[in-house]
Amino acid sequence: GLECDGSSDLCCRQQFYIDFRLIGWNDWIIAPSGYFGNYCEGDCPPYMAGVPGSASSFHTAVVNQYRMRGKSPVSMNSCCIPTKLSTMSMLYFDDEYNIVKRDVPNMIVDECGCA
Amino acid sequence: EAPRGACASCAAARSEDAESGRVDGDLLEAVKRHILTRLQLRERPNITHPVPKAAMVTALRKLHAGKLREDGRVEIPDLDGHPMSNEVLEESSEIISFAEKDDLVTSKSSLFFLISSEGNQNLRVIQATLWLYFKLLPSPTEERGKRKVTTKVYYQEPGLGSKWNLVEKRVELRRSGWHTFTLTEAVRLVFEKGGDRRQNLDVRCDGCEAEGVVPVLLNLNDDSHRPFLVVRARQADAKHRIRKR
Repeated sequence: GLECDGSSDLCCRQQFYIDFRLIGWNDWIIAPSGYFGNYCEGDCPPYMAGVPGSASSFHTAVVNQYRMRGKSPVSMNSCCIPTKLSTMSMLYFDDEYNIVKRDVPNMIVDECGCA
Repeated sequence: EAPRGACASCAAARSEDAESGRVDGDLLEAVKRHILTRLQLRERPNITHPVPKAAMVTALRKLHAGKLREDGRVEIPDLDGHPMSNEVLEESSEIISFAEKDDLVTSKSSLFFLISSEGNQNLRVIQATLWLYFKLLPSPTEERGKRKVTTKVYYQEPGLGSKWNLVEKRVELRRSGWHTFTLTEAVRLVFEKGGDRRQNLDVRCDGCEAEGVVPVLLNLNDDSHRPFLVVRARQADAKHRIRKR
């Protein structure tokens, strides 16, 4: 997927990092020290929605190719969404001062694409 | 060309350009809310007094090969904020609970754990282990053999006045150190009951006095040997999740 660097309006991943110390959450979150709150933004013109790599999945790329090349091409309404997510492990205090270590799947957006 | 506003992220992106200052603030609040939601917390925990670092580091060191960084924060190998690959499909948790005492618990051999928490409601207990530190007193006679004691951990089932069950273990010691006791059944009963999950324990030690062995229960001056309970759990509804093939 593309990284947002301001060079185009196409669907890309915008990095957004939060330092827990800066927002005063470092008293209850032991680790990690921050969170990658990345998100997806940008346009999905038809020619992108049908391209493997920028489409959200190979299946979507194939379907969009059919749409574009079919007898009566339809205008596509495609959306920029996360296509690859990863897990985040967190270590934090709960209200009872227990230390909780939790693996939270699908917590960090790694890549974005057109659905 | 997808019409503008055709999908939530497209519309948000545009408005963000126009007012990036305020929207960043909104975005920050949205991300905070997202983290709390994923941890099943309504709001951030209120930490009024930090857990003694000695107890915390000891427990974490036992749980993982954690290292203490210069700035005093604990570094856990896969918790330094870098994304992990997504092979973890089910949410798993480990809860470390430190032994407490209050005026309900008067005897020296009793202690309790408060395992309940807003974020741990629908967890299914996989394993629960009690860690106790045994201190060896200098032996009056010079023999170097093992000291053998029998430790009995009584745990009360949930509810006032309910019955007590026993976990017994023969412990052999050459030096002072930590020993573990499996309390999975006890903690599972507490979790299944719901409500406030308080686990009362009573620890007895046959032969300890004669052998010069002291189980450290709650000693305010010795936080690094404070008993702690490690509960490994999974999200209770994980069973019903459809696995990707």
